Amino acid sequence: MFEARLVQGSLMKKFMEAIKDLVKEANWDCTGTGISLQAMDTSHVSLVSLLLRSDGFDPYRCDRNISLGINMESMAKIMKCASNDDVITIRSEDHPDNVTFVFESPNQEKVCDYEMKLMDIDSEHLGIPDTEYDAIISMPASEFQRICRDLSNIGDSVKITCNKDGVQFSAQGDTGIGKIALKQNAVIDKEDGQVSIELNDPVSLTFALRYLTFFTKATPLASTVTLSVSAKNPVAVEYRVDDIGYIRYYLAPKIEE
Amino acid sequence: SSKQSSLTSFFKKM
Repeated sequence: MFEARLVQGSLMKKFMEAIKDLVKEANWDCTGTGISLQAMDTSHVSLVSLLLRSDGFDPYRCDRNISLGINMESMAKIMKCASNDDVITIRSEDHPDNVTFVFESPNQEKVCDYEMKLMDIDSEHLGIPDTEYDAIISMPASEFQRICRDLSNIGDSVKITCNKDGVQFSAQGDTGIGKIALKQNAVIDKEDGQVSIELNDPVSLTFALRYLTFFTKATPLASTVTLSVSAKNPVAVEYRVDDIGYIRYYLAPKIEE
Repeated sequence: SSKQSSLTSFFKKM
């Protein structure tokens, strides 16, 4: 059987919020390592990849590798039934037709049990090549969310330009142009609130704000976000989640015609 | 103008 108990159940709620608008259905792959998911949005422009390591659960039991084919909207609805301080357990058989979510209140006076039907999903797994990125930008996750929100008022796309002076986000629309420049803070240690840039080569790329805005739904999961950019390549947007794993998004660039 | 590229042109099916 498969059983994974997450004491900080609110994390599962947050992971769900971070993927449900991007992906309609996906397989949650459960192995001894943990729970992972890789899925593209329906237009094949972006991809989400997440890992919840087994050591983040207590206990974690996976007798046999299984894939749980899940409709995200249905799972998101069920996750909304869990309170923020509930302990969440995910459970299924070795050849499952259903998955069970159990929500226990901290004092264990209330236990909710939701059983959900699984789907057969033909997932195409993509190989993500190891890339030497031109620039790796770390910044407060809330700052990145703010930038995406603000520039969405100006245009559909954001141009990310990174050079020795820092990083600039700019958008252009019918009403005009918006530019947000961030300088690199002195990096002594990577505390929250700092912008740090690891620059190998100056780089400039354009991305659809609609998708970046979907990615920022992961903001409650992490204090810092990392953008890895390389000329003419997809951007990787990563949120590392303390003690359990990560959620990573990839977005194909817009290319000049 | 710029055109949205597809992710599958960068990442190949496994």
